[in-house]
Amino acid sequence: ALSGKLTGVFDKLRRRGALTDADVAEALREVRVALLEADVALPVVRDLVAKVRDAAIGQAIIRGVNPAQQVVKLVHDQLVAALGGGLDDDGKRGISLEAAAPVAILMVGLQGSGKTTTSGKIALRLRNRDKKKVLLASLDVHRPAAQLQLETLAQQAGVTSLPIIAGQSPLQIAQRAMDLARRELFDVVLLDTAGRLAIDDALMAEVAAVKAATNPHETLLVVDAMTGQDAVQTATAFQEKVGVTGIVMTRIDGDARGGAALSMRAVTGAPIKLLGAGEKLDALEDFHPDRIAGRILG
Amino acid sequence: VFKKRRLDDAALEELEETLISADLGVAASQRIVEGFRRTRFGREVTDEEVKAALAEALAEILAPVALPMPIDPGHAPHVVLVVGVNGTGKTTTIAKLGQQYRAEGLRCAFVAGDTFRAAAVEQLQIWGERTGARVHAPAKHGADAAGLAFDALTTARTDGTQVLLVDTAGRLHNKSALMEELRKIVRVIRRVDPTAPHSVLLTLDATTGQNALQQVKVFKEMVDVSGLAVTKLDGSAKGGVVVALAQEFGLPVHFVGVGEKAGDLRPFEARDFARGLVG
Ligand SMILES: Nc1nc2c(ncn2[C@@H]2O[C@H](COP(=O)(O)OP(=O)(O)OP(=O)(O)O)[C@@H](O)[C@H]2O)c(=O)[nH]1
Ligand SMILES: Nc1nc2c(ncn2[C@@H]2O[C@H](COP(=O)(O)OP(=O)(O)OP(=O)(O)O)[C@@H](O)[C@H]2O)c(=O)[nH]1
Ligand SMILES: [Mg+2]
Ligand SMILES: [Mg+2]
Repeated sequence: ALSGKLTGVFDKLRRRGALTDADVAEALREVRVALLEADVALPVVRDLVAKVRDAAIGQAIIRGVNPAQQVVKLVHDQLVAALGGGLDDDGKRGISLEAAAPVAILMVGLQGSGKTTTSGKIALRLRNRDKKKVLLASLDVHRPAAQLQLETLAQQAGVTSLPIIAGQSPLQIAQRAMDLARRELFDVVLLDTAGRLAIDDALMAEVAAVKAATNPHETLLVVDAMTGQDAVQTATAFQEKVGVTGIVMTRIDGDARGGAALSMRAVTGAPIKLLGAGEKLDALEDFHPDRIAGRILG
Repeated sequence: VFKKRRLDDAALEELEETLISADLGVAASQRIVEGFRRTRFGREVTDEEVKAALAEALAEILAPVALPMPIDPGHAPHVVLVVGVNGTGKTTTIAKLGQQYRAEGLRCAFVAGDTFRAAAVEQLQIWGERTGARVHAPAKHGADAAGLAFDALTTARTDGTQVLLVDTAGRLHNKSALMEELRKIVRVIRRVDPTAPHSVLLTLDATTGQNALQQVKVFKEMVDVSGLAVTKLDGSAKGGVVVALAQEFGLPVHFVGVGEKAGDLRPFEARDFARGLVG
């Protein structure tokens, strides 16, 4: 782990006597490698290491009793701040429903990232914990049995799903969902969309059109915890072409370090709101920057 | 028009960052750039020359694992067990293989071995209809996947099926109970045909970072993976972790997935893939 490597760096440096800027640079190289191995994207690593360097120099870490631990703590603190634990963190971790009902929540992301399952999880929480009347709607007219998948999850969550009508476009389905929600006084509409490539301009435009028509209060980018360097390209494209208000990281019950969380947060500026921690509908957790920072550091 | 510059430390660092950004990982990127440092350091080269040389070095690492997946219909049927983490493209890859083998005149059947996830069986059934493959489905939701595989293979041995593609539920490799379930499926298949499964194909999502190394390690240990399929390479992710996998495990990379339709499967080609990494 990073603390072990840094102890190694500082141990061999201490034997030489005083620590110099070059010595701090060596420690920072270890930090850089640790973050890259944790899948934090390269441009984000550069920024973070620069911040750690400024803080380290500012703290005169050189005279510390245990410089390795001090550097690890600095990195941990910078990670927590970057992930969303900073001074401007209002602590509001969940989904915001502060809008006139029916509040729409739009789920977007790459193929297979966990959007449909997460839609079911959010529906369950809104119904059971927050006592909301929830409508689940599948706009995925592309993947075989996708609409049936969401309908099944709706039944499991005890919420209503929009009746499936074959032959409609995603935009038509979205509009039908909002109409039904207004008529039958639903509190929340969860719009599940088909997975799409960030570089597929046509599909990105399609979901942007759905967003324009439904005016969702939240647009959640659902991403897999094991995503590597491509997190930057994907997050940038979804932010620029669609606009993202929150990130949900799924499959954190795996053993991926999860550096993509930092990359996506840094690039979109959107807070990480929720974590998917399993396949069952109750496996939804609030995001705590401390936990993920510890995991990224390894 | 072809601007030359010295391949100095700064240029080599840039190369390393190109490889890291393609998900090769720090260790593999450093190794490859180190090789460059020894052979070409200090020389005057154009960007094009460097890229071509880098692609060449990568292709050399990948060539030994660029192998087609051998299918022997003589096994009657040849059994392909498809495994992998959730959402990596197992079900869709089976559909693509079904399409490919059908075009080659092979009679295929699918086993809807994901008896857990919502609409997983229906998803494969639709693909079976589209690609002309019979689908062995569980009697009810939550049925035992191993039992289904047993029945399906027993039937397939009598009805002229030449290739049997067994779909399994997505699973995280760090979940020991789920990995044990997969081992049970293999044991049960072996009871019908001791030489089966003849191929164990692990799907990897091209957007995956360094965790792919752990995925391959554990799946290989648990169910003796015989080859890889890298999916979603039609996206912006480069899939460079495949280079680290080639160096670490040497497992064949049989296929790449390049889209969501049944025809979107290609054989893994070392040179093309290497060029894609270098950009
Ligand atoms: N272990 C685990 N599995 C998850 C989690 N979230 C989703 N999954 C699984 O990941 C797989 C893909 O989930 P889906 O919800 O179908 O993903 P999707 O984004 O809707 O996929 P597309 O619609 O095809 O883009 C399924 O097997 C889910 O059960 C999670 O937090 N942990
Ligand atoms: N763009 C692209 N999408 C793909 C590719 N392969 C699969 N997909 C998509 O990825 C999503 C997940 O594919 P599945 O085949 O359901 O994945 P899976 O591994 O069977 O998922 P689980 O059974 O839930 O674990 C679907 O939306 C597929 O259409 C590919 O090569 N390119
Ligand atoms: Mg979906
Ligand atoms: Mg599947």
